[in-house]
Amino acid sequence: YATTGLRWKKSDLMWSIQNYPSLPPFLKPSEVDTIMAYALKAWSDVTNLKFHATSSSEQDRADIKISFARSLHDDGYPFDGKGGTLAHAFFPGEADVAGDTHFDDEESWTYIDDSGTDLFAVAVHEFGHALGLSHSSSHPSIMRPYYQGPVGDIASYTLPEDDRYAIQSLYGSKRRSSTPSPNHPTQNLPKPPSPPQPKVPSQPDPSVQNRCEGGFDAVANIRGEVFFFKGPYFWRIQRSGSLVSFHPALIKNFWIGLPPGTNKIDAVYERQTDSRIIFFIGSQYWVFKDTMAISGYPRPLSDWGLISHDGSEVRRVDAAFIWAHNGKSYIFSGGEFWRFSEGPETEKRHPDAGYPRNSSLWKGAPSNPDDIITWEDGDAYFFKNNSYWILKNGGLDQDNVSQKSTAVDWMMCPANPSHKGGKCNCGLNG
Amino acid sequence: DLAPMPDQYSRGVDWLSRYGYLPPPDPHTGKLQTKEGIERAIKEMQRFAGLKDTGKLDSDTLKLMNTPRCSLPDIIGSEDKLKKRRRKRR
Repeated sequence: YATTGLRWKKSDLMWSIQNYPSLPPFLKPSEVDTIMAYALKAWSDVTNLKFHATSSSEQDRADIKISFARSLHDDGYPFDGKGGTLAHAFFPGEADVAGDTHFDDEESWTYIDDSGTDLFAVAVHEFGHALGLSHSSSHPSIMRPYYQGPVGDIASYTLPEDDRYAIQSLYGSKRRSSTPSPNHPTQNLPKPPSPPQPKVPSQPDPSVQNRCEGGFDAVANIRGEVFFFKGPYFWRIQRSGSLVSFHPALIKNFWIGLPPGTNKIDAVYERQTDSRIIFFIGSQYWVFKDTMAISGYPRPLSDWGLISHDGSEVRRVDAAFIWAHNGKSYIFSGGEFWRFSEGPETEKRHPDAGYPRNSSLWKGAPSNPDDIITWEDGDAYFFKNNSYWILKNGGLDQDNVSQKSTAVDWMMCPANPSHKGGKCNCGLNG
Repeated sequence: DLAPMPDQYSRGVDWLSRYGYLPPPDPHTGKLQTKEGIERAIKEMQRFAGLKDTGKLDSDTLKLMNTPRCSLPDIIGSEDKLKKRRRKRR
């Protein structure tokens, strides 16, 4: 999913319908009212947003003004007749037009039948924009830019997971409320079942890893975003540096091809030559193209020719990264590290001559890091427990390498005064 | 696949500009799109839609470009971001 960075500063939003479709099959105004109410309900079901229909006399006070218009309609974004563009909405903000949602009145707006364009499906999508979401490339997602047909019965509709994560990253997830949410107007359409009790647990699910405790198994800079892996979960930090969501995602739902029950990733890095992503788990490794493991993997770690100083074969990897300073790949294990000058995909690799060397050469950084990434201006970031260290671009023997807090700087956790890096018992609820 | 008709190229380029995959042509510098830029934009659009990223206006891509859709762009304000970034840098 993608958010625009814009969101309403309030959770109670007024909405109004300024006019109704003028082409057959002529949905009744009461049907349009109900369809819009349920389309908004799809978003309020999973957040603490509340939508209130305004009366006709106070329509102009509404935050989300809904209207049907054709061709040029005074907002600078003309529609194009039947087909093509169907609707658009304005993102949240202070401007009067913010939140407004326009439907092309030259479409045949229908409800659930395939003869025209399903008004409910398009309305849910457009209200996603009116609340601050951009288009999503995920599948399934109601925020995909292309019309995907009706989405079924409006009374039982629930958002796909991608969209739920998206909207909750802007407005949080629904807190258990003692008073049932007010029912929406339900003229003429089957009365909706009473809204299901929100399944959001009142206490965070203890099995969900706490991002503020640190102790990440692997950290990787993939396509400019940073992934923190811990147990069966991962967190994702966008280029902008903001955490996509406080809630971790399940590795198995996104990185397709790792063994079922994967509960610990040792190291991950993105290969520079072909943007493949390498996962190390125990004495095996996988090569991914985007989020899919390439067939023929896993392969044994012995492909890498990692022989320790004492002549033993390395059985697992601690950390792996590409050092921007020289474009070489580095593999760390057991206090030693190897350097590779990687070419295109080959099964058999061999470290550069003169390796392994002792990790203590990376002065000031932990010699057994959880993982390492290159970030920002090519600096090397070493992660260990709940701290990280920055070795400035290309420097190895720096004197003042200071320990920083991963929880505070990356995971958006509040600074804990007694927390001076290392293990900390934040006592936070994640 | 049949090579797209010449006007399909121009419509394809307009489509890519409209939905944020190509920067709008810059009237000040008269800078036109480059072939590589268009191919890169087509690949990005194909990846976003889950199509095979051929970089060509193949039939699947043209078909999707003709699918009814939301009129908001898929890539929001890349040049805005650029401006923002420039502002930040300034």
